[in-house]
Amino acid sequence: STLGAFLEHDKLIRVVPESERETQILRAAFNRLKVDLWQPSSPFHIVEGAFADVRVPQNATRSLLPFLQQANIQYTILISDLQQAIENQTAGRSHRSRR
Amino acid sequence: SLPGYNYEVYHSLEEIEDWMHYLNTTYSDLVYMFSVGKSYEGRPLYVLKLGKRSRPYKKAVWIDCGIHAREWIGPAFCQWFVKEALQTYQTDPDMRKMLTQLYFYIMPVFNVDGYHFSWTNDRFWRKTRSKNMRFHCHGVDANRNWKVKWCDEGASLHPCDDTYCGPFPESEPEVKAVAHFLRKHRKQIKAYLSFHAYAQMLLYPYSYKYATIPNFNCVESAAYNAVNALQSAYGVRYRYGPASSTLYVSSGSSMDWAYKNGIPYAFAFELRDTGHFGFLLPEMLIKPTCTETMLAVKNITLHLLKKC
Repeated sequence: STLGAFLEHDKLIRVVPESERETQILRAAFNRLKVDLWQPSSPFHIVEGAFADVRVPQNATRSLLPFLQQANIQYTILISDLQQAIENQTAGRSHRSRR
Repeated sequence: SLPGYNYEVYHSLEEIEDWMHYLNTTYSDLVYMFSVGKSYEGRPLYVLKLGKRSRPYKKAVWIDCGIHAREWIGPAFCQWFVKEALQTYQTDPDMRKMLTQLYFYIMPVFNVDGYHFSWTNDRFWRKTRSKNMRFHCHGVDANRNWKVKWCDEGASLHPCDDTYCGPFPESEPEVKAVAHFLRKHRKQIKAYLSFHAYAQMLLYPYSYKYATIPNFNCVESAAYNAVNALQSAYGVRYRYGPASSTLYVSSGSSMDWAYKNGIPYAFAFELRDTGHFGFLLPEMLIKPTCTETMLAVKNITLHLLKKC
C-alpha cells in the first residue's frame, strides 16, 4: 500500500464503559498499551456511557480483546480489517478511473 | 476551476497546492494565494483569500482544515467550499452577497507535514512532525499548542501522546504562523471556523472550561440554525454546544484562542461520521458531507452579516 502503514488485520473496536470501574479499567489499559485512540483523543477523556473507538493492531488483538472479555467489558468491532477499509476509502476512484 | 479536478476524491498535498496555484492564476479577481509562513519541515503554509475586491475594508471569515493530519474530510471540505464559491458566485444571491461583503481566508491544509506523512507513511498520523530532543517521538497536537490555558486539562505533557501540548505554547511553526496572522487581522476577522472529524458536532467555546461565553445567545442561535440547515440536506443530525460539555474538556485549542483574541464567532466542526468509517470516510460520502456542511457555513456567514 502506498501508505506504508502495514495494517493488515488491524481492527477498530468500540467500547462503551458502563460503570466507573469499567472506565478506570479502560483508561489504565489504553494508557499502558499506548493504543491509537480515535475517539476521544486521549484515554483521559474516556467517560462512563460515552463510546471510545480504538485501533487495535493485530499483535495487540490477542491480548486486548481477551482482556476485555475477562473484565466483562462489552465491545463491538467497527472495522475488522483496517487495511481493507483504507483501500475501500478510495475504491470509488479506482473504479472511476477504470471507467 | 481546475479542469478535471475531482472534488469527490481525497487529494495529496502536492495536488492541493497545484490546485491553489491554478486558482490563483485563473481567478485573480476572486482569489489571492499567499503563505503565512513555513512548516517545521519547511513547507509553505498557503492560504487562499477569497472575495470580491469590492471595497477597501471588509470583514472576514477564517476557515482552516487539516489541523489533525488523519482527518482527510477536512481538507476535502475546504476545497469544496472554494469550488462552490467560484462556481455559484454569479448565480447564487447568497454566495454573491457573501463574497461581495466579506473576505474568506481559507487554509486547506493547516498541518502540511502531518498530512503529507499520513499519505506516505502512516494513514492514522494526527500530530505535526516536529522532532522531540529527549524522546524518540515526533509531533505535537496542533490543537493543544495554542496560548490559551496551555497544557491544562485534556492535554498531555508527554511527547509521545497524541494530545501532547508541545514544549511551550506556539512551539509549532504552523501554530505560531497562523496565530500571528489572526492576531494581526483580528479586527477584520469576525468568525473562525475549524474543520475536524469525526463526531458530527458543531462546537463553540469554551473547550477548556465549563462556562458560558458572554455572547452565548448570538453564538448559540447561529449554531442552532446552522445544524438545522445542515440537517435539511439529508437529515443528518449534528449535535451542537460548548465543546467542553458536548465533546470533552481540552486546553490549548485554536477555537478557544481565536475567541479569546477577540473573534466573536469561533466554531469547530466535527464532520461525518459517528464511527462507522471514522477517519476512513469513503470518497463516495465526500459529496453529501460537503454539501450539507456548505449549508451550515453559509448559514453562519449570513448570520454574521445580520445584526445579532
